[in-house]
Order: sequence, then C-alpha cells, then structure tokens
Amino acid sequence: SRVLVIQNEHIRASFNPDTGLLVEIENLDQNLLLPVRQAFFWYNASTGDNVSSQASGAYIFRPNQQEPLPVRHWAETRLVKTSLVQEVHQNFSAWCSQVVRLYPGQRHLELEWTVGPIPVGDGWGKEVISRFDTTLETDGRFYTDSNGREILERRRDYRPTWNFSQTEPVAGNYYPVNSRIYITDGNMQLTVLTDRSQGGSSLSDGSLELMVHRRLLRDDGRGLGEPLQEAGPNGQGPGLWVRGRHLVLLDTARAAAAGHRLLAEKEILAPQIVLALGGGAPYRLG
Amino acid sequence: SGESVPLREAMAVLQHHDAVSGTSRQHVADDYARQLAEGWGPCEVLLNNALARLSGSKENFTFCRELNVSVCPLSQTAAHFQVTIYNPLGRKVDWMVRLPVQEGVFSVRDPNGLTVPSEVLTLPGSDSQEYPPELLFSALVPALGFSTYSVDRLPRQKPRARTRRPRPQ
Repeated sequence: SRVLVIQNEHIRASFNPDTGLLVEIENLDQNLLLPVRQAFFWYNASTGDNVSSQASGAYIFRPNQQEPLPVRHWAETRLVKTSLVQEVHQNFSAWCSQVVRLYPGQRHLELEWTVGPIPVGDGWGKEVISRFDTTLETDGRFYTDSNGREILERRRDYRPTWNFSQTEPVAGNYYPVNSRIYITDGNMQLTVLTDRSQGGSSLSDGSLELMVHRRLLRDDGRGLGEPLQEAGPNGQGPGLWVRGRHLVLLDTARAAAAGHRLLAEKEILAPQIVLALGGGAPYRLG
Repeated sequence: SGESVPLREAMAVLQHHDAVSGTSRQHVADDYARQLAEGWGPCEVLLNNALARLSGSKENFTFCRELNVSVCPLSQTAAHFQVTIYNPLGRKVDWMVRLPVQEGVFSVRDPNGLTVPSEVLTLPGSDSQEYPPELLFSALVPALGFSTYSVDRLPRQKPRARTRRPRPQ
C-alpha cells in the first residue's frame, strides 16, 4: 500500500511505505503535526586514538566518530490492524527489530524494540541507539529527568557552573535518562518515556537519541579488567537479546507535563498479572 | 510461608554495587542474577498468600516471568484459566492484557461474568514459535485492587452438513 498509517481517536502515526520508517506523528486532539523520522543507529566503539588511549568500556562511552552508522536505511514491515490493536512490525536486521503499536484510547505511541545479540565478528564494539529526528527548533537544549523527580535542562556543549571546553562531542553530551527525555520548541513537545534507565542526548537541534544496547570488545581500564561483552555465563556466548519499550508523546509544551507524568506513573506502577487454573478451595484466614 | 526479605536484601546488594550498569565482571553479574532469582521465589509465595486472602480462594497461582517475550506455559496450554490483574496505582486503570495462547477462539469474562471483547492476534506469514498467537483483551482494574478475568478456549465448531432443499417443481 502507498499509505502506511496507524491511527486511533487521539494519534496518527505515518510510515514511509518505501523505507518502512516512522515519518510523522499527529496529535489529533490538539491538531499538532510533527515530522519525526525514527531509526536505529550504532556508534563504533573507540579502542583509543592519537588524542587519548581511552577505549569505550563499561564505565566509559567513547565512540570513535561523531556520526553513528544506520543499522539499515529501511525496514521490512508488516502491518496488523484489528479492533483492539494496530501494529507496524519493522525488521531492520537479524539483530534489530521493532513493533510500533497503538491501542484504542491510547494517547501515546508505543515502540517496542528488540536488539541483540549484537554482532561483533567484524571486530568492532557497537553501541546501539534509537534516534528521533524532527524539525523542532530546540536551540541546543533538551531535558532529562533525575530519578523521575526533577526535570533538568541540558544544553549541548555547555555546563551551567563552569566554562566548558568540549572534547567528546558525543559522549560529552550524553546524560542519564531515568524515566524520560524531551525536546521542545516552546510550542510543541516530543517526550519519550523509557522503561529502564538509559543514556540519552540531543546532538543536533530537533534530534533526540537513547542508547538501547551495547557490546564492547575492549576493557576501558577503569578497574573492571573485562570488556562489556554481555556474553553469558562462561564469557563465550553469543551476547544478549534486549527488549524494551519507548513511549512517545506529542503534545503542546503547555499540556505535555500532565500527559507524561500520568503516563509514567502508569508505567512504573504497572499492573501485575498472575494466572491460575481456577477452581481452588475457599480460603479464609484462621 | 513466603517472605520478601531475601528479595529486599538482593535488591539492596544490587543497588549498592550498581549492578545494572554493566560495571561488574560477568561471574559477578551472574551471581547478582542468582540472588534476584532466589529472592523472587519466596516473594511469589507471599503474593500467593496475599491473593488467597484477598480473593477468598486458595489457588495455585502462576507468575509468567517471560511475558515480555510472549512465553507463558499456562496460557499456552490450558483450555480454561483465570487472569488476576493487580493494580498498584492509586487510580483505576484500563490495561490491555496480552497473553500467548494456542491458535483458536477464546471467550473472556470479566469479574461480573460478562463477556468482554477479545481477539487472538496472529502475525501473518510468521513462525508461530517466534511470534506465538496472543490473546488480547482490555481489563478494568480498580485503584489499589485487583480484577479476575476468566478465559475459556472454545471448542472448534464442526462444519455442519447442509441438506439441499428440493426445488419446487
């Protein structure tokens, strides 16, 4: 089909039918439309260079170049539409896939990514990111939370309390993301909630990225003495699969906080499911 | 009897040592995983006891730890089962329940015995090992409480033989 769209009463997400990538999110309640290109990339881990012998490792994130490499420029897609759910399944490679999902009544887009085992047969350590590129004019600013409490403004190549000279243009702009990261132009806000702590940044205006997985072949020399291979019990395995979710909200800057705070509560205190065959004996204390 | 102390202690050890950041040697990370798993066992018993007391029925509850990768032996084999959903949030929530099942038709009833809309999602052209069919239904759960839904796999209907009516001459 030339049209690849999933939509409920609140949100519409459009995909490029040729590449299978997310290209647009629309908030139908607020009549907001934002071009958003989302895809997976990886940074080639540094093993040290002539400036510094520092390798990327468990403690240190140090890519060997500023631009990450795309996992693939397009994704094989499959579309599922039923009355209870709409999903676009995107397969980027043998080790990277994603399901973009919308349930009825939901005000956010759910991106469930599956990454791994990261191949390292080429001898390169890899640090995999999910990146959202938008047209928002963000003036070098983005926002991350600190344990879901205070949202802090982060400015690219800047520290608020000293004159800062940036030597690591990627890693030096990465910050912890405990539950959410967002970018805004003052009118519109794109927020991404995470289901676990991750590293995140905005390395160019309108862009937002989160590191979802990494597998490294060198130790960073900070005392661990072992590369971050994620190899399994005997250190020789194929690496780990990771599955997680990013919840994406598009809203006005004014209304965004109410939306992401309520949604984050619902995610962190998510319902717990327990199964039973039934027919158990009546039980009363005592 | 169940208890939550081993899980709390395991969590304390993990948090103290920053265990999720990847900054431990692999054999140490494996030991963190072992401590968590050993702590979780008696916690499940504790939850069983609490649910039995709250629901007034003593069940052999099953916790599907691999639901995130669509693996749950009970829902994938049983023809009838109950799904108890506990909501720890201070307001009621609507939650889409997804459970891996065998292919077929299912009936889902809410705590009042009323049938709720449900469907079995299969990914066309996919391997059922990798993408098992999933039963979806929306559950309404009260604040700081739980709801129990009943799931029945309906027997496959046999195709009925049709008798041809004689045409009037």
